[in-house]
Amino acid sequence: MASQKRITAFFKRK
Amino acid sequence: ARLPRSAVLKKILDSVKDLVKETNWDCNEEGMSMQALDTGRIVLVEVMLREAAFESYACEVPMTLGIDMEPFGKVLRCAGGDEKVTIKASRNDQDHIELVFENEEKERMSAFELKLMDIDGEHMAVPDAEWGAEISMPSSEFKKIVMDLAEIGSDLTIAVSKLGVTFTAQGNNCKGSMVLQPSTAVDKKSEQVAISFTEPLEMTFAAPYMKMITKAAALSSTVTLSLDEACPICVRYEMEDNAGHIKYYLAPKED
Repeated sequence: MASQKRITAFFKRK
Repeated sequence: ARLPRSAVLKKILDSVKDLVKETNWDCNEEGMSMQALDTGRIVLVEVMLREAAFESYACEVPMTLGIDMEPFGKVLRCAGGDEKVTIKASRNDQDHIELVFENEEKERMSAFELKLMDIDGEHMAVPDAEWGAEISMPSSEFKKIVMDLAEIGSDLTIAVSKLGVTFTAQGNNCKGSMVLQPSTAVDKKSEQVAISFTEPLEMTFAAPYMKMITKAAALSSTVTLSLDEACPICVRYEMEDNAGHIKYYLAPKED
């Protein structure tokens, strides 16, 4: 099974 | 801010409410916008309602309106889809907003107050991406593909190559795939499938999240999918007449 990545792994907090 | 039809707000609410329970709306002279992460931090949703979406729009000072979607939905259900909506926010009293619905035919007017919340909003910086592949297609077709394949399996793989774009889902007992090729014989732009890519790519996403993302098909007849290797997919619905857009960024699944 593939694991779900999170948005926070790609985009940083402003 | 006065919208000619409440239906736009109803559709926006429907498009985000499964993902976001409360969110800050930023109002400035350009219009009203919001950005929010779902609680699982797997989807980032952005909505822009430009000044052009409104019959009349005035924002003298930028304001942030913290809105709880559940009571907002209850209030909006009181409006007929064809009724005009006026949203009023006072800079002197930032505790609530007023919503007025007007039914011109029946000469009926209804007014509601919605308490605002103090939401610690998290704004994410979305970098400008050079996408490896872009696909535009009718939003109803994308919705049907996702709804159908989500029944087959919980992983939805999107592959772009010379063959076209392939959507694949695999479950315990079955597997299914659908291939779309660029349309050549369709005249209407909203019915066309267009595919562009630099290198073939293949990425996997969670089908249940993709299903939630297709709700915005009600807002636009077309959808654009932008993909790049090892990046969140951007699913964009542009509203007619430069009224605004809704964009979803869904993080991929990886081995």
